[in-house]
Amino acid sequence: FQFQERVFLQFLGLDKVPSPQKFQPVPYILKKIFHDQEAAATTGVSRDLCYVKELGVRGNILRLLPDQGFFFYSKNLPQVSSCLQKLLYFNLSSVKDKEQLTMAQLGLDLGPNTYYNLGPELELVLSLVQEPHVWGQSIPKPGKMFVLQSVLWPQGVLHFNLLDVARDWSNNPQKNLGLFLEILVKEHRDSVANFQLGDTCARLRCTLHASLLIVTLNPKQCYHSSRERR
Amino acid sequence: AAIPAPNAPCKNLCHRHQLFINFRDLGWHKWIIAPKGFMANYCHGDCPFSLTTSLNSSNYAFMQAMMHVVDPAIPQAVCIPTKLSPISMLYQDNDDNVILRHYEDMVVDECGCG
Repeated sequence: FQFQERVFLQFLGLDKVPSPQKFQPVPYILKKIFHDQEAAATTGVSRDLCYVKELGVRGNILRLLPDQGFFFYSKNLPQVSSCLQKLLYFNLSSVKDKEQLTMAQLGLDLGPNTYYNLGPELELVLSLVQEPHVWGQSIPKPGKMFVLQSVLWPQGVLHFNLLDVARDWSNNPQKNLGLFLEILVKEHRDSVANFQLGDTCARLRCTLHASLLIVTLNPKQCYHSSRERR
Repeated sequence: AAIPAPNAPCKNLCHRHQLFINFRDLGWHKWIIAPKGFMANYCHGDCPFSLTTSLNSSNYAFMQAMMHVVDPAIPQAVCIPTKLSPISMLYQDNDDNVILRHYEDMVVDECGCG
């Protein structure tokens, strides 16, 4: 049986039996795609397995990569309204060379979308880390900034398109040094409730969850749609 | 009037047999999130010459069955899948990535002589 198992794992694109300590949360979109595909197979409706209708992209392998970064706790925060600073890191090594990246969507979940405990307006700054982090340095030197966005909090999940960045990382793994995320609290004089910055940021640190949803197309398994499969 | 063909017992003729693959039986439920298993099924049974025209067979199978009658050293036509469907699998790899992949031709829907 060991032999068959290894063959089956290779067929799945795995080199050994995964032994996850705990199951990651499966986002709604993956469950929906899974159930839509199962329903189509059960009813005999043939679907193009190399096109993800729910996302509008070509691809036959979807991966949700968990964030493997960490928070920075710098004593002298650069700005009084700085709430949190985090390195976001996604391991793309499971993407095989022959696979083509067709989608890379960063999901930043700021916490439940309830309005019972309104938070202050936040400013999100997302920039590329382009130099290795020197230990002892409080935060990595942020490179190219590509998101500066104000969000009312709570806000649920925010999505950002990282396709170009992920393609660059996939082609040049040594460039993958992660992203630098900084969240600031926007001061407003007329803010209804004066938010305790410390509590607000502690709550945000607890609820923040980042993940990268990537879609790849394996050309060996996906013939171009214009050419009928023989 | 056609001479009634010798009725080989139906259960020996080529047809689809049910086979449910339960991932728990294989110990794979620890990393496969969904499904819990799937109906893979398989094809098995005889392809006698007299029935190749009705057993969802290919022309080739008809010819081979005829050749087998003439020269039994030539093997009979075989019972193979003629319609297959895919499955999708949600699983977790060693980097804690959640992966959704579609695998074609994993479920046997129909069988025939080929």
